[in-house]
Amino acid sequence: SLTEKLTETFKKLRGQGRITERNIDDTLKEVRAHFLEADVNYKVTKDFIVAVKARALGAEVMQSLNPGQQFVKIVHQEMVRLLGEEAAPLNLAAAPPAAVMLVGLQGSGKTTTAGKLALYLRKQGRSPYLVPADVQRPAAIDQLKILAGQIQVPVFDTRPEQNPVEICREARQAARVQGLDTMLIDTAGRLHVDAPLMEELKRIKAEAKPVEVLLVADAMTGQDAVTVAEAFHQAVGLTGLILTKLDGDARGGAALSIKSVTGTPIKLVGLGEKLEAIEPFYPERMASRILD
Amino acid sequence: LLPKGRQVDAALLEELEEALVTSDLGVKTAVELMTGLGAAVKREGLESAEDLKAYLRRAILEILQPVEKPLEVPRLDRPWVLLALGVNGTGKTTTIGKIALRLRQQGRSVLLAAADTFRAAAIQQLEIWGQRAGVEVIKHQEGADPSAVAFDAIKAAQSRGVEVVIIDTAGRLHTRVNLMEELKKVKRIVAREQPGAPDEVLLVLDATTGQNALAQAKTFHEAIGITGLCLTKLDGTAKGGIVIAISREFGIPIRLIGVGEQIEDLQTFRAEEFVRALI
Ligand SMILES: Nc1nc2c(ncn2[C@@H]2O[C@H](COP(=O)(O)OP(=O)(O)OP(=O)(O)O)[C@@H](O)[C@H]2O)c(=O)[nH]1
Ligand SMILES: Nc1nc2c(ncn2[C@@H]2O[C@H](COP(=O)(O)OP(=O)(O)OP(=O)(O)O)[C@@H](O)[C@H]2O)c(=O)[nH]1
Ligand SMILES: [Mg+2]
Ligand SMILES: [Mg+2]
Repeated sequence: SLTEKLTETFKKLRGQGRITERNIDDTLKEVRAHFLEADVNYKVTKDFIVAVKARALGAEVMQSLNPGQQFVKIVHQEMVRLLGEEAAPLNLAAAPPAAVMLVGLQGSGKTTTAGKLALYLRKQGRSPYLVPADVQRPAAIDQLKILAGQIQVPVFDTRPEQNPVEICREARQAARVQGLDTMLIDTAGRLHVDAPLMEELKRIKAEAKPVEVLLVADAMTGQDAVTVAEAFHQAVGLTGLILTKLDGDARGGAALSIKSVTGTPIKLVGLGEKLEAIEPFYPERMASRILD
Repeated sequence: LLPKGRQVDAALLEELEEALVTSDLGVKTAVELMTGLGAAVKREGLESAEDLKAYLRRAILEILQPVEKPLEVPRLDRPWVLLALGVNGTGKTTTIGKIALRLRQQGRSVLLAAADTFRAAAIQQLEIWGQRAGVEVIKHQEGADPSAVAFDAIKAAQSRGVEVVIIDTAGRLHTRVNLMEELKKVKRIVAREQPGAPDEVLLVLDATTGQNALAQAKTFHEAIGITGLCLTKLDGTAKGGIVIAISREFGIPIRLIGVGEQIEDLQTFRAEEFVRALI
């Protein structure tokens, strides 16, 4: 783990007398390599190193009785600061039905997450309505309907010839009639560089008037995470990020990158394929995961 | 991103390293390439940004050219079997549809096996691709044993003289030991029912994946033996640079790339083109 590596490095440095700026620079190289291997964005890593260096050259480390421990503490603190200092909750305060839109790249886990959110919100006493607005992917409507059936949550009966905008309009009507307070809209995966599809997303948003626009991003996403998140943020204004497949061994550096560049709070994480596998995002846990 | 004729300096070297890292080559591979570049600059007196980029392209091509080995589907006196696998959401099912159409256009007879019996609507999804490709899909009910589906597909192909069987499996994280065991069992059953099969074990990787792709390749390769890679979603902005580290470490042929969601969006991997898009 990085923490162990840094502690070792400082032990060796202590044995050699005073800690110098050169020592700090060399140690920061280790931090940088570790972050890049954890998929943290290149520029974000660079800025992070600058911030840590500024503090590391101060009395806090240089005059400490245990500089290694102080250094590690700074790295950890700076990370938690970047990730958002506490779990950010879903904000569903809106006239019912409150709409939540799930957006993101192909295969990131949107449809599965929609099902998970439905179960999660119902456990919190809300009455969710699943809305299959992906009429592009083969059997996407079936997929969400099956998930809805597994947890006995009502699901809008999307017809394959409908377009996403009219689906949202009709679904809102149906939600009102059935007295459901939260609409979870599953959209088709799309590339941030597919202009017509990004325009479609704007139209869907204009119709749905969502109180939450959540980017569903794969925890194993590499350097491209920032480009993707920025584009989606520009197009529809993200209110939150859900990081999926965190049950694997991907370090999830994309989370740090996306949060620090777009400011989008990370709200939830996906921890498996079952519909129960979702929980709030805890910055402390993510920081430990990346530093490990 | 670098104007022609620009001279070599520390800023240029940093920009080049950034280009490599942001293409997901990984810090280790990027540093090795930059070290080689540094030596080349001294040795050959390279002067311009263009010279340096040319060097990097050559160095990367040296790694990728040997794994440019397109998929060959020979005519045998038995079904030729492809097993597709990989982590969740990488594009396995879609890629199988694309491969099926390609083979049918080449006049081959193809059968698909819907061995993802776990995920909601996975079978329906593959059936639609089967219809689009004009090929039949062997399926059981949801929740059935994936090995049983593979078994049935092999038997059907053998008895009907179908030339190619492509087996779709459920996405699975390489860290899930029980799911890796399930995959090994599918391979065992296939080999038992059709000696010589599976002829191709295709790992489908998502180009947007970062360093974790290396762990995926390693674990799947050690568990089941990968004979080919398909890199999907290269129509996005991710460069898929991690295949360089994977190629260097495992030498697994890169067969195909996915460049879109339509059935014709499949291309043979060409190392030169890939490197051009990278640097
Ligand atoms: N292990 C794991 N798998 C997940 C998680 N979330 C989703 N998946 C799996 O990831 C794959 C893709 O999930 P989908 O819900 O179909 O993804 P999507 O974003 O809707 O895909 P498109 O609609 O094609 O863009 C499926 O195999 C899911 O079971 C997670 O948190 N952990
Ligand atoms: N843009 C783009 N999208 C792709 C490509 N290949 C697949 N997709 C999309 O990625 C998403 C996931 O594809 P699937 O074929 O369901 O992936 P999978 O690996 O079978 O997923 P699981 O079975 O759930 O693990 C779908 O929305 C596909 O249309 C590609 O080359 N480019
Ligand atoms: Mg979906
Ligand atoms: Mg699939």
